[in-house]
Amino acid sequence: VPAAPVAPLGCDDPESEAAAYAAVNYINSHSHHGYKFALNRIENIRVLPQGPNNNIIFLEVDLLETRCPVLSPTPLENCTVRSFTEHAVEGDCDIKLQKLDGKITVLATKCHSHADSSEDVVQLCPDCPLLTSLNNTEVTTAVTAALSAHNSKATDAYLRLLEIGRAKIQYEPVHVVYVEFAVAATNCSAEEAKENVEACQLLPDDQSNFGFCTASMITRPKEDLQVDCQLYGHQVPTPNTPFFPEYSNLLI
Amino acid sequence: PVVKRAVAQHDKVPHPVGFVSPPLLCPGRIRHFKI
Repeated sequence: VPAAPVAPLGCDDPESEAAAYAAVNYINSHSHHGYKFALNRIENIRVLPQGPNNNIIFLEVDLLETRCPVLSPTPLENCTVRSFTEHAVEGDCDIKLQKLDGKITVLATKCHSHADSSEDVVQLCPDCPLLTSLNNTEVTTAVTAALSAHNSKATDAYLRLLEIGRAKIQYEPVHVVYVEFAVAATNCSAEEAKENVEACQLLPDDQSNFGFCTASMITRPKEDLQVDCQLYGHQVPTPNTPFFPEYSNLLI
Repeated sequence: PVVKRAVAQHDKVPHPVGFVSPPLLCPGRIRHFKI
């Protein structure tokens, strides 16, 4: 006797939400760059019965970027979703999952992200800074200046750049470059680095200490640089904050 | 002789009282805002 047809699941049914949250946790814990994403909407769900208590689920979800970098130990539920006027970034994901005896497993994910259109942001907020390319020279200049300024004042470990996460430029009323970048502590103090910075390497995996910096650099009418760096402290890799080995020898 | 009969226009079967067509199941609710 063919398996009884599965009643179609609604996108807001508890079972759909459970699958979506499992998918979002999987995506965040396997993402190696940028920021954590939060669930915004379940676009569609399809269930293919495979047998008793065994379903394959195809899910389409809309995500929104949060302010938490992927390396941050902050739980996703405490990560603020970037607002529309911060120039939001949306993620579209197709996910294949299996629900077997009540346990949900992610089998495959395919995602792509895109920033909201600048026109939309300007329409709502004419003076809001807009996202710009990460290899824009003003951006790399601001990151280099900010990291150098932090290291020159630091009393603890000398920090090295891991990746630039986000950059925005505001043109009016003053010209401001806003940057966010991931950093890691090295085996040097800031003092030692002044002697021989080449000797400063990222800490080994069992002592890794990642962090995050935000900075703003005003170039006109006068120079002004603000930088704030926070280190997370050593984190034991967990399913939510896996350690990414490629960072251990990554120096941008 | 085989004669093709015009099929009488079937009248819509009225839904039994109390039947609610399934609400739009997807897409689901928006939790933050729509880009």
